Amino acid sequence: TVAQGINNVLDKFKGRGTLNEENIQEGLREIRMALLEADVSYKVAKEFIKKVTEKAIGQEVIKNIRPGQQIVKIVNDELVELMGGDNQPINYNKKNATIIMMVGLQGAGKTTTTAKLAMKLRKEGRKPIMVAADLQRPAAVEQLKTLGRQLNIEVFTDESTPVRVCRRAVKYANENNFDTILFDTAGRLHIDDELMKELEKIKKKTSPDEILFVCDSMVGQDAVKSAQEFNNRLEFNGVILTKLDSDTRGGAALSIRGVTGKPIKFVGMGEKLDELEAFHPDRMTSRILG
Amino acid sequence: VGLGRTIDDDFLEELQSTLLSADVGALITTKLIAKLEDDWVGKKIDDNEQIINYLKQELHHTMGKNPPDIDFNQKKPHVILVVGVNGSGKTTTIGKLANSLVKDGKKVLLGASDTFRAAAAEQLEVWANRVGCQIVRQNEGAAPATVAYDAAEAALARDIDVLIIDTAGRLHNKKNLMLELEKVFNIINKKIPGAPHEVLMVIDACTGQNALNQVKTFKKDVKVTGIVATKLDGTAKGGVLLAIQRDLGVPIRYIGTGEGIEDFDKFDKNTFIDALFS
Ligand SMILES: Nc1nc2c(ncn2[C@@H]2O[C@H](COP(=O)(O)OP(=O)(O)OP(=O)(O)O)[C@@H](O)[C@H]2O)c(=O)[nH]1
Ligand SMILES: Nc1nc2c(ncn2[C@@H]2O[C@H](COP(=O)(O)OP(=O)(O)OP(=O)(O)O)[C@@H](O)[C@H]2O)c(=O)[nH]1
Ligand SMILES: [Mg+2]
Ligand SMILES: [Mg+2]
Repeated sequence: TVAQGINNVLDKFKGRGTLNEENIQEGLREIRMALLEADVSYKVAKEFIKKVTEKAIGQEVIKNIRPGQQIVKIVNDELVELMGGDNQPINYNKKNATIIMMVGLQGAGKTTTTAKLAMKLRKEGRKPIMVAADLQRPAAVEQLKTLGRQLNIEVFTDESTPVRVCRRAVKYANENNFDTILFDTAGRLHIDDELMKELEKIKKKTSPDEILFVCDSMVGQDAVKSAQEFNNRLEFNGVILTKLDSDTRGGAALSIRGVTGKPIKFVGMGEKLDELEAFHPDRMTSRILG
Repeated sequence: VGLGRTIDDDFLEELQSTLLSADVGALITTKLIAKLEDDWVGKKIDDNEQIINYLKQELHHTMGKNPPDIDFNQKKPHVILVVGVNGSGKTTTIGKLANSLVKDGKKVLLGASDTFRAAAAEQLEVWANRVGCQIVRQNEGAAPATVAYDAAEAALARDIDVLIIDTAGRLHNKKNLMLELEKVFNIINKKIPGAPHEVLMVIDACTGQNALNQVKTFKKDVKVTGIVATKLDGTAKGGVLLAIQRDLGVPIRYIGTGEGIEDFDKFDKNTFIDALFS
């Protein structure tokens, strides 16, 4: 693990004294390597190491604690703080039905997560309706309808355009006393201008209370590009990181948080519809540090 | 005659950033830069392009020669098992591959062995209709191995040239799911000796270093023979493919460049390496 690696390196600097830039350098090199291997963005890792260096330099070497342990603690605390705020709830609408819009790249897990979130909100006493706004992927509507049947949660469908489906869904939901509306949108590339404009139009016409960027936790360095562009275009409220039941280190979590400043609200921990959990920065940190 | 200068540190930093940001990986990048420094120590260069070309040659060399193209004529039916983690693009890739084979005059049959995910068979059916090929499927909840068996049996009975079997996405660290996949592999092998002749693993080009764990496990459990890298129409460079082909010895066969039926190409090493530096 990173902790062991650093301790081995810094054990060479036993004894009293202060942590200075020189004796920290090797340890930080180890940490930077670990972050990169964990898929943390190159730029975000660089900035992070700078912050840790500043925090570490000049600190008294605490007696009975190896310098390595001290560095690891600084790194750990800094990561937890960076990804912090582990209880960022959904922004509910105080007057009308709450509108939640799920967006992201192809295959990230939006449709599955829409159903998971609907199930969770119903457990909390809400009355959700899911909206099949992906009219492009083969059998996408069928996929959401199947999940709706499994959960006994209604799915709104319409044959027009994604923008119209969403608008009509809001009208239907309000007429039928649903208090939560979840839009499942088609996966798309952040560089597909036409499709990104479509999302902007849905946002403009329906004013969602919550836009959630659904992202595959196994993604590498590209995470920053897609997250940044989706955020620039839509100003999303939060992130849902999926497939964390894999053995990926999940450095994308730090990258996305680092470049967008937006919180990770939930994590997908499996394919079953009850496998959606709250995000815990301390758990994510120990995972990234491996 | 250029006056020449040694490589400057800013340029080395830039190269490191380029390679890391392309998902080439920290270990490979460190080794490459170290070799670069060794080979060019004290030597003068006229412009940075020389260094880029040197690196491209290095990568070319380390990726090795590509094996000969898949020969879909050598066995009948030629059986392809398609595997990979969730959402990588397997079902879509099958549609594209089937299309190119049908256009080549082959009689293609698809097996909808993903009996778990909502509307998985329906999704493959849409592709079969678009391509104009046959499909074998059952209802959700049937055992994947049963559908694979039925598809193999149908391929033999219906004089099929190429049988492509779609499987459910699964994480390589889920032991029970990998065992399920081995069952599918084994039942195909029992029904058609020598099959599957090709096990194509589909990988999302955005995947980070975890891709190596994925390939290692799938290769061990179901003998992956080739890789399809999808979503290369995005901004991801797919740098992990370097280690996959070089260190794990699995050749990259095809790439997916979009969601349309024609967005499918043979992997080209030159295009790939050039793109890493663009
Ligand atoms: N293991 C695991 N699989 C997941 C998780 N979330 C989603 N999946 C799977 O990932 C695959 C893709 O999920 P979808 O919900 O279809 O993804 P999507 O973003 O809607 O895909 P597009 O609509 O095509 O963009 C499916 O096989 C899901 O079962 C998760 O947290 N863990
Ligand atoms: N842009 C782009 N999207 C792709 C490509 N290949 C597949 N997709 C999209 O990725 C999403 C997932 O594709 P699927 O074919 O359902 O993936 P899968 O591996 O079969 O998913 P599971 O069966 O759920 O594991 C769909 O929205 C596809 O249209 C590609 O090359 N480029
Ligand atoms: Mg979807
Ligand atoms: Mg599929």
